[in-house]
Amino acid sequence: TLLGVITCDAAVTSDIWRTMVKTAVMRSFNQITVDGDSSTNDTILALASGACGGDLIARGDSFEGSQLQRALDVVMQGLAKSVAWDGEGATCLIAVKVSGAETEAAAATIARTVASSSLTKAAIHGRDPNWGRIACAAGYAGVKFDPSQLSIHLGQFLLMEGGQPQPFDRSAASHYLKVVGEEHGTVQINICVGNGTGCSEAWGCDLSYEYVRINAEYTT
Amino acid sequence: VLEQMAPSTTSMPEAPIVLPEGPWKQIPGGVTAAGGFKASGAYARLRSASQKPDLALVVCDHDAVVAGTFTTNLMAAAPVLYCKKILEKSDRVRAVLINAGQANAATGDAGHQDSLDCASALAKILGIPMESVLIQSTGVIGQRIKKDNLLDSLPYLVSELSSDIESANKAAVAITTTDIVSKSVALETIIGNTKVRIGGMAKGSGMIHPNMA
Repeated sequence: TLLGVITCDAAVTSDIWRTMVKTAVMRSFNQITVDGDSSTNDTILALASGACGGDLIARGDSFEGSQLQRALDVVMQGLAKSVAWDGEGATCLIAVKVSGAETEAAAATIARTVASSSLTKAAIHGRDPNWGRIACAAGYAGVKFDPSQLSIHLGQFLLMEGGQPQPFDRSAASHYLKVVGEEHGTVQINICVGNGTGCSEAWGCDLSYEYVRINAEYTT
Repeated sequence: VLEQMAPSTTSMPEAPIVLPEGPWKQIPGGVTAAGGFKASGAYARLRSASQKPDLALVVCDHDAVVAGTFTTNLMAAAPVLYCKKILEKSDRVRAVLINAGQANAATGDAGHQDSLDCASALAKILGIPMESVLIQSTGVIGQRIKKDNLLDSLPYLVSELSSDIESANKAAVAITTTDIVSKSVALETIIGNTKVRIGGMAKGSGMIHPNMA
């Protein structure tokens, strides 16, 4: 279950605050996944006290509104990523960045679909640069893109460009995954699906044997 | 990254959250960093597996503007339904009470009554309307809250409220379940000519695929 409480001392109107929180949640907590199960209890509550004084922020598209939105996004993304990093049994965070989509929402859908792929997650746990699973997951995300424009990076390794598989050092890519796993660091996957301006990120974690051990006996 | 974890005062490591570069400064403290907020965390004998804090409280000195996003799971837990109802009627609250151990989901009418009883009891102690209290629960689905234990702990929880960093840490630990780290972060930024602080805490490790609205 995901729970969160956000606190802020800005002076902001209720309707703008609710719009900002919704936007920030869409860019953060709704872009993480550990195991594909949506809880009965997921809740984020965000309170703004107005205690810092200053002018009331009453427009989301004002300069001050944009500043507050960006800061809220950053706080929620920091917390959201820490939840994915701490996924049950995980040895690494998986960060999936998608660019070139028609819209931010389209990019977000592709990114989260890849981050949610059990086969991609299992391969990363096995330190196997099995990038075909990344391409596969992008393809079934439900977002149309031109496969001939697909490019995929795993860390610094270019695996596919212009829809064509690229030669790469498989053992070096595997070593990259191994080192990241040993450090409980971040595996970076960058995907470009075209020339659109839509970009987004999603965050997940690897799928380990330990995940099953934890959850097979949760109440016994 | 593991080496960056700082030991917490509540014997649980803290998540290594590093915010990106930007027009802000990461500051210590989580949910109490912003002006007007206090928090506390206590062991209320709700958990079965350990004696970590399992009951957290966040309180604002004055009515705070509130927004909430909630699971779209049709089997939404009693506290989710309670909060949604409150937020439909009001845009300001004073307190959030969070328990770990039992999710109070799939608990039917009795579970709903448990949420009402907890909110009502806390409101009475704080001297505020019940509609100013929100509730979150996490833990085993299908189990009711150990309500007697929770209610017994409320006076102590309220007495421990503080705006210091340790209280924010205790609250962040109290909401964890299978998490191996607690999760808090805060930043300070200038908006207009005013120094603004935003902080927060979260929990989650398994059953994580939020689709909130």
